[in-house]
Amino acid sequence: RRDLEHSHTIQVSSLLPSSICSLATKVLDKKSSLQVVHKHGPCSQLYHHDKANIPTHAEILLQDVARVKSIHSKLAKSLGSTKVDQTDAANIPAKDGSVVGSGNYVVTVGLGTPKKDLTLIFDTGSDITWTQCQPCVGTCYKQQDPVFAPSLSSTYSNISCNSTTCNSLASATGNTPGCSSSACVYGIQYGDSSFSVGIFAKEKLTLTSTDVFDDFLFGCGQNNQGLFGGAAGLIGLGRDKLSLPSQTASKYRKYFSYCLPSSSSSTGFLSFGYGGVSKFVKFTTLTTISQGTSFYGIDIVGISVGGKKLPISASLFTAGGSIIDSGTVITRLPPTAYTALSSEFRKLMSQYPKAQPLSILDTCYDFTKFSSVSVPMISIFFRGGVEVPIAAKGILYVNTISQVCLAFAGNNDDTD
Amino acid sequence: VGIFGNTQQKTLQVVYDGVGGKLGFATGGCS
Repeated sequence: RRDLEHSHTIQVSSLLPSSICSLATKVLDKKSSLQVVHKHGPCSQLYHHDKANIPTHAEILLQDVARVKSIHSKLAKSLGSTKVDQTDAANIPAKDGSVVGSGNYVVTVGLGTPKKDLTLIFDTGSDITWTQCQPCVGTCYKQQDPVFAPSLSSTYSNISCNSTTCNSLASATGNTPGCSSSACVYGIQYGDSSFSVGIFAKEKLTLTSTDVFDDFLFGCGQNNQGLFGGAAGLIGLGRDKLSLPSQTASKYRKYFSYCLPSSSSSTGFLSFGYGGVSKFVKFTTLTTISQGTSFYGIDIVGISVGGKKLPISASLFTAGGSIIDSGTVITRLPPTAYTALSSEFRKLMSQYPKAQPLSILDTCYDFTKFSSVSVPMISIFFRGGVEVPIAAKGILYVNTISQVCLAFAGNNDDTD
Repeated sequence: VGIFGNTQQKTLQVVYDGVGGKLGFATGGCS
C-alpha cells in the first residue's frame, strides 16, 4: 500500500521525448511572459537549424560537471582579480564543452530599434546579459538568429570606461573591465574556458510587446567562444545589480517565475512580475552565499524517498549550503545525503534490472522488458516546512529505455 | 554547495521574489 501511495506509475513509452513539439496549454499573464523551450528539443528553432550537432546525454552530463566545477570554483575564490582586455580572450583556448552549453533552456527577446529577435539561454546562475555582435573582432560561433548589428540600431550606445556603470562589471562578471577607445570592455568566462568579450553597452530591450526597457545594459560580444548550441547569447537572471531582474526592478520588483517543461518536446514559460503565479505556491527563504552573492541560496533540510524521510541531519545540508540554478542539469547533494538517497531508491527499485552507469549517474535501470514502471516519489524539504515533490520526469534521466538513471548526483565532499 | 538543478525543477512553477527574499514552488506549473 505504501508503494502505491508513494510511487509514480510511468508508461515506459512516455519516457522518451516526442519528435514533435506540443505546446503547453497554460495561459499566463501574456503581457510579461516568454515561452521557454529546451535548446535541443523540437520546440526550439535551434534544434531544426542544427540537428546534427545535438550533444549526446553523456556529453550534456560532462558539460554539467564543468558547470558545477565552475560554480564551486567561483565560490572558492575571491572575485575581481582578473583584468580583461579585449585582445586577451583570443588567446584563451575553448575546450569542446561549455558550461552554458549544457542542458539549458532558451527564450526569445527583442533587442534594438528596429527590434531584432534573439534566442538567448536563460540562466539564474549568472548576471550579465550578452549577445554576439557585429563586427566580430575575434572568434564568433555559429548562431541561428542573424548576429545583432549595433550600427543598424538607433537606440544603441556604448558605456564609457570611466563610468561607475563600467566598474560595476567587476562584481557581475568576476573580471575587472577593460577600456577600448573610451568604450567599456566586459569579459565573462564560464569556468571551462568558454567566454564572451566585447563592448558593454545599453540598448532597448523588448521582452514582450508591452514590456519594453530603454537603456538596458548588456554585453555586445565581439569575441565569443564555446558550444552555445546556436543560441545568440545569454540572459543573466542572477542577483547582481546588472542582472535582468535588477535592471527591471522598477517594473517587476525583482519578481519572476518560470516553469521548465516536462520534456524537450513541450514548452514552459518565463514570466516577469506578479502575474500568473499559482495561488498554491509555497515559499522558502532565499539565503546569501557570502562568496557568491549573485547566486540564489536556499536551505535544503531533508529528503524523502517513497514517502520515507531519509535519516540525515539538516546540518549535513547547511554545512556547504545550497543554491538553485536553472543552468545545472543534475541536482548535486552532499555525498552522505546522496548515498542515503540512492540506497533507499535502489531498495525500492530492486524489481528492475540494473544498467550501466551514465557519466555521473550511478543508479541506472533497464526498462526494455516493461510497458510501465513504478518509481518511488522523491520530495525535497526546504527551510520553513516547504515540501517540494519532484515530478516523475525530474526523478529520472533517460538516455535510452535500456539506460534510465536516478537524476541526482553527489558532490565530492560533504563540505562542498 | 549543493545545487538544485533543472531536471528536478521540471513542471514546477519556480517563483523568485528578489525583494521579499523568498523562493517559491508550486507543483503542476506548466499545465
